[in-house]
Amino acid sequence: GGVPVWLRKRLRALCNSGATKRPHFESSWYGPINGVSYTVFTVKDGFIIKPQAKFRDKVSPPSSVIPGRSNSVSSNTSNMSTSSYNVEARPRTEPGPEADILEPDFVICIAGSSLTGDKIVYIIEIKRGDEDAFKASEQITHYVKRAVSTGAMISTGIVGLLVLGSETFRI
Amino acid sequence: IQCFLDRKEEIMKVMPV
Repeated sequence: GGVPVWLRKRLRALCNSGATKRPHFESSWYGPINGVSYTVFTVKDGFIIKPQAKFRDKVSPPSSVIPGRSNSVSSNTSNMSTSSYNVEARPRTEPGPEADILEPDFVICIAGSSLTGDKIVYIIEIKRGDEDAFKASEQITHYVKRAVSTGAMISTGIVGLLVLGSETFRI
Repeated sequence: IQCFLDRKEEIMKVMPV
């Protein structure tokens, strides 16, 4: 499927590296997995791959907004920040760090010229094979749930991939 | 890789051009 032989071999080598030759860092997987992702989900076909993508939490407009007063609503909501998945998030003008940002290793999206219209196709989290599988599965499930809550997906839904060393789990 | 290829095919069918 267009994935070069050397890259297939490299992935195979990573999978077969075992406990002793296993890469020290999960980042050793990033390049090869990014390579495979971009080979299949090409820019030409309308996809984009986001490394360390951010899933921001949905927030309601400021509490100072009084329901029923449309002028007040519009002036306050215009200050809200909109994510690339069209989620109303905390405005940048609010002081302090934004709470609860999730950051999966990669997100594969259907993109477009709009800054707020990305649709999530895959969420990929990569861990070394010796890491806690249960914790990792909880983490990716949390990411998928947050992604689903954005509604930014096509009818075929969102798939989470947990790469745990030589094994990949589909969520 | 096969998973990716299958899903891409599926997406290209429903994706607006």
